[in-house]
Amino acid sequence: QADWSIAIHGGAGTLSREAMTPEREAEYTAALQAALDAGAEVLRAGGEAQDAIVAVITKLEDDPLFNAGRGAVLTWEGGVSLDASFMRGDTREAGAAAGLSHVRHPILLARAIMEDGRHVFLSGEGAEEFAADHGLEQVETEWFITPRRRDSLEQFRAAQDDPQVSFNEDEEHRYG
Amino acid sequence: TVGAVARDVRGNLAAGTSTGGTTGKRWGRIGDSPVIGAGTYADNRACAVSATGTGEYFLRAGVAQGICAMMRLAGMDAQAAADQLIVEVGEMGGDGGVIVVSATGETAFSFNTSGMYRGRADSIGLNEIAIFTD
Repeated sequence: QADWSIAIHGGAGTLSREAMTPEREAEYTAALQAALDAGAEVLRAGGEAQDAIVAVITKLEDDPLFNAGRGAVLTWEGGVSLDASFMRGDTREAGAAAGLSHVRHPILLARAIMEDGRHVFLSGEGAEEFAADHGLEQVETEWFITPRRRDSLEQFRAAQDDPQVSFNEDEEHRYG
Repeated sequence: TVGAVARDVRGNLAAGTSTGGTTGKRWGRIGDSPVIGAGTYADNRACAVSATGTGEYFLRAGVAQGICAMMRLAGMDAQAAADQLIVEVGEMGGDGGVIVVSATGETAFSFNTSGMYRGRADSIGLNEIAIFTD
């Protein structure tokens, strides 16, 4: 049995081998390995599981390859709406935040909410006020936005004007 | 979406998930966020889970907490429990995946998409990164 172990993900979706160039695959592999190494280093040194989680996720939040933090996808209005959650297994304390657009590392806010202990889930302006009160780094929304995600939003909006695509999107988005 | 689950040398588990949601989302939608119990969960008695995918389906299936409950109450291993919940998500029309670490340090991935950016490591020497199904 392993003394410590860790698993990470950077999202799942319609990834096709055809669309993945060797260069792009190498970029993703290197980014994932760096994040995994950051978490493993904490655990190898005897650190806590929750610190390993933070080491991994703050790294991925700063990497524009992934849909979290910088490089997140854009909302219909062209902004960002970031969410994060955190839980520890020994006490089952938990924290979560939704609808953020200024907190650089949403995972740190989720952890701060958990450690504060008054609530589990905060959203929007109130969550950002809480983040500011706890000294978490704030950035302009523009910091999160990348040209790749802006292009994706433009394509998404254009598709809404195509009757056939709009129909398909509508069918696809019946989540409730 | 990105996420991590870990077990430290004291046997404590933790899970975290962070996401930018979905392109073009409106109306303050939060169903695609990693809600505790659906997208993120940790319980030292069973496992820690982080999910990615169409969040509303993970909410409806209670995926993350469900995996832990199956392991704790039915004695399933991490892979079997994760696979079962991902099948349920798929049957409802959702897609995505989960990463799991058990109370004994076993790690598992399960997803119904063509790939998931993922990696795992442990104190025995496991160190792997993968993207596609195989």
